Amino acid sequence: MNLLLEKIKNEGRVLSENVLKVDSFINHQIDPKLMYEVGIEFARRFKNKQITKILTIESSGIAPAVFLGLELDVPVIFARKRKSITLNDNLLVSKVHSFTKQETNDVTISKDYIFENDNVLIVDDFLANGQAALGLINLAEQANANVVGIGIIIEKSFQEGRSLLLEKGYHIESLARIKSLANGQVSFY
Amino acid sequence: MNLLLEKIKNEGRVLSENVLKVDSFINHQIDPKLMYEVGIEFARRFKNKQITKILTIESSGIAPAVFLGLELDVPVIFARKRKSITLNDNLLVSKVHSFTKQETNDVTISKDYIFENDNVLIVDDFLANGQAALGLINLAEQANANVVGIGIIIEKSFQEGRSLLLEKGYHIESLARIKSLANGQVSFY
Ligand SMILES: Nc1nc2c(ncn2[C@@H]2O[C@H](COP(=O)(O)OP(=O)(O)O)[C@@H](OP(=O)(O)OP(=O)(O)O)[C@H]2O)c(=O)[nH]1
Ligand SMILES: Nc1nc2c(ncn2[C@@H]2O[C@H](COP(=O)(O)OP(=O)(O)O)[C@@H](OP(=O)(O)OP(=O)(O)O)[C@H]2O)c(=O)[nH]1
Repeated sequence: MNLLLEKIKNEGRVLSENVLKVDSFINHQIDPKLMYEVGIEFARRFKNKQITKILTIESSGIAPAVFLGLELDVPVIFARKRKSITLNDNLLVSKVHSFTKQETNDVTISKDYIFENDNVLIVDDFLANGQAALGLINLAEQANANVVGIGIIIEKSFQEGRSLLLEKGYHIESLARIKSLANGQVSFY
Repeated sequence: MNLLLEKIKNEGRVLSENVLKVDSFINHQIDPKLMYEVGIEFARRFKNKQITKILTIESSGIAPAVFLGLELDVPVIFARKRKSITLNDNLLVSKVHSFTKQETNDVTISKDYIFENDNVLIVDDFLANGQAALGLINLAEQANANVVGIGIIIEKSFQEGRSLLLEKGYHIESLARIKSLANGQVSFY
């Protein structure tokens, strides 16, 4: 997706060989037109999957997920990492490990919104070590839904998330695949 | 906004005389088509404000904010309530008090994305006691931006947020105004 690659080249900041900062258009400021195009592109790549639900996780996954939801006219559910005053009924919980923080946290959805046989597309902004994606897959599977694909805006292909998910047989579509962040430079596949 | 009022009447659940649950279309599952219409409606109500930025707060404010951002073609910034691995530069911080939790928390944005003389529209899902809105206003004002309005999906008009903000001279547009949640019933103005 050229528009995205250009945005990353022009506005992305390499913070270390492991971290790319894209706060100016994804993680703090959001470019709505870009996200709209991201939604269109995900819809194109997952055509014929008969998606019935989109599952993401707060916060940066919400924008790309809702634009895909608009394009496909399907509901979007965002899993929560923290308690909410209304998310208190019929919960499904999955544990997600953070290597950076050296801790494991609960990620939660309500069974009220994902049903047996829903065809769920998982969407997130980054794919790094894959723990968040695995957590969302686990939630969908606890609900007996089918995970029909995983849509990622930026994949750090030098981390293990992609291969972890591919080995398990999931269909991943990453709109930007980063080969390396070494020497302060973004290089794409 | 009829579509919204119908959604609240059909899917809203009154949890107490102070809390309305709308997890099925705003706070956990999101209805993208409804949010698209919310964006159109906010744009209509704030026409001629020459909005240059939309400011919201994670997580439930993001969807309505990005659809308004799409409609107006302006960037959206979401303030953070928790640390993020990339939000670490040029921070502006505001304290927001939670009556329920009896605690005060930091809400943060980066100065890199809101500029002096930006015409900022604040967007959020709920307006209750107004503390979150005041926190966002404070952030925008620390950046010397102009808060040109506040767009709210659901206002609980029996709580003090609306009058607090009106007294300070802000232009508020609430798409649903709830007079009462007594006796398990939603009644609108
Ligand atoms: N900008 C940026 N972010 C990265 C990068 N690699 C991972 N992340 C994000 O950082 C957060 C790190 O998550 P951790 O749970 O601490 O995981 P980890 O240490 O095992 O990688 C996640 O954001 P999150 O919890 O989903 O946060 P939110 O933005 O949705 O609130 C993830 O998406 C990167 O190279 N650049
Ligand atoms: N569903 C629902 N939510 C309400 C209602 N009244 C307030 N809220 C939300 O509850 C959260 C309460 O915030 P607190 O900071 O604890 O504030 P408070 O006790 O002073 O009201 C806020 O969500 P938040 O922090 O913005 O959470 P998020 O959903 O964006 O993650 C606010 O939007 C209500 O009647 N119904």
